[in-house]
Amino acid sequence: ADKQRNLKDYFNTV
Amino acid sequence: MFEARLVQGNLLKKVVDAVKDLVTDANFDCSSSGFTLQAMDNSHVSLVSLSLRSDGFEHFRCDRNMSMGMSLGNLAKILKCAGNDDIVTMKAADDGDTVTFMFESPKEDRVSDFELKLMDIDSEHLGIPDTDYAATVTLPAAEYQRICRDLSSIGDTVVISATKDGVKFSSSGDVGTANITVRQNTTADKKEEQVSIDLKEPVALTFALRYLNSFAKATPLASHVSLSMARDLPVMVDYQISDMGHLRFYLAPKIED
Repeated sequence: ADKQRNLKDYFNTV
Repeated sequence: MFEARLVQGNLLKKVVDAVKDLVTDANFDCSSSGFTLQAMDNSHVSLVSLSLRSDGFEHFRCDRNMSMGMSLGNLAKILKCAGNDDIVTMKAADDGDTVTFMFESPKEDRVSDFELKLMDIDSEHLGIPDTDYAATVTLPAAEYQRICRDLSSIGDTVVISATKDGVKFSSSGDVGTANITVRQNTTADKKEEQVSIDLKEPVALTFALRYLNSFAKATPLASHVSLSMARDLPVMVDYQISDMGHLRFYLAPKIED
């Protein structure tokens, strides 16, 4: 099944 | 001192109603360039980014950058007390711990003010990189809302596939399967029915419908919504707020393990 990704895999904390 | 006067006050009500179920408490950031908010939902799967430019307000003053932490549920309760055509003015002292909302009726025969306590919310700010999207689909906001609602009765995930022929939304579940295809029709006689697809290359992504449905609460804000997609990247769901800015949502995809 497709795993729900987390936004923090893509956007870095600034 | 921060003071901002919005003639179309119900815009603020629509914005808060659009995000209050996704994000419970958030920081509104004020600077001379405008009024913004960026917040993730609790599971860090989706993010909302609001930007209202200062020139969209009838009057905008922000002596010092400030961040105002608010409970969006309480803010929604206060904005419910505003008349649909009221002018809304927000005011906050630089080092104050409250923000005041003033509602004036168009005939100025009714003026009310509500004071909301500010909260200390430590929210991390995310850097959203500029993305060269493979496909950007612009469709009527009501159409997008209907697709999300219809597919939610079939399954809890949707595969959005953009090709040159159109954009297909597919979902399957115990009930069965559903495919909704929307084709480009830039010749639609009425502008509000136009669908346009800017395709650099075909792309297909899988998302959880409950978030896409939640984003559709922003439908009252704009006639159209744009979905921007790139392989294995979050989708950007973008509502342009005329003459003021935008309310954007980002949702991380679901990817084969």
